[in-house]
Amino acid sequence: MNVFRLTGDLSHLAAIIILLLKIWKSRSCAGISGKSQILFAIVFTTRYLDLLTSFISLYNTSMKLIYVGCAYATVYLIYVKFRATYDGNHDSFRVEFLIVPVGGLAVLINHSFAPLEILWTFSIYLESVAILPQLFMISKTGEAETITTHYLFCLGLYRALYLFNWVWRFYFEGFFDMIAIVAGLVQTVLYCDFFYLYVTKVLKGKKLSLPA
Amino acid sequence: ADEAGPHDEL
Repeated sequence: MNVFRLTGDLSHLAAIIILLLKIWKSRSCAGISGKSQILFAIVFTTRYLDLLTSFISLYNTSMKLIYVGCAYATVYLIYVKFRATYDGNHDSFRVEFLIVPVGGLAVLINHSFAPLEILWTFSIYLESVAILPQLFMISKTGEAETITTHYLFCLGLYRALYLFNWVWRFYFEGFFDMIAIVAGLVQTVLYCDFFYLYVTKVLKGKKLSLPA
Repeated sequence: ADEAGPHDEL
């Protein structure tokens, strides 16, 4: 554990809580891609199956349970409780175009051809692109609520902090995981355009809206 | 090390 890893995890946690609270308090999931949230629920489920097979630490176990629990709670709020507010027409990204290639890649490029390991690899690859339906939705509607941009910023920042964590671990522990590093780089790059808009617009008090 | 799990990161 180092400072980048810890702040990365906390940033991830903050993102998840911000989204849950936003939906809960406003009683609405307008502007939120349910498809991205389903993908994140799949990501956590396939990655954290190791809860059943290996214990790493109390921190590790509790964070995993919180992440996976919150992911399902978010999906429940969007598709069941506040379904009437879900903007399905604008959430039109075709997720099979992500899941199928990512599944194929996980079978082809992994650390070990074992079921749990392939599912872990699948989750790493899928996480790197899971935000695309949300970004697609924003580009389609041309705007995002400010609280939604805070969510996206925390979510993007988390993987960027993990990149520093991996540099740290390589330097001080000789540890590296090429699959996680490459996927983490891809994931972070996908947020760059959004980061730019967040800094130049949202942090200056303006709403995030894209030119028509 | 670049090898299969257990994975200690989230």
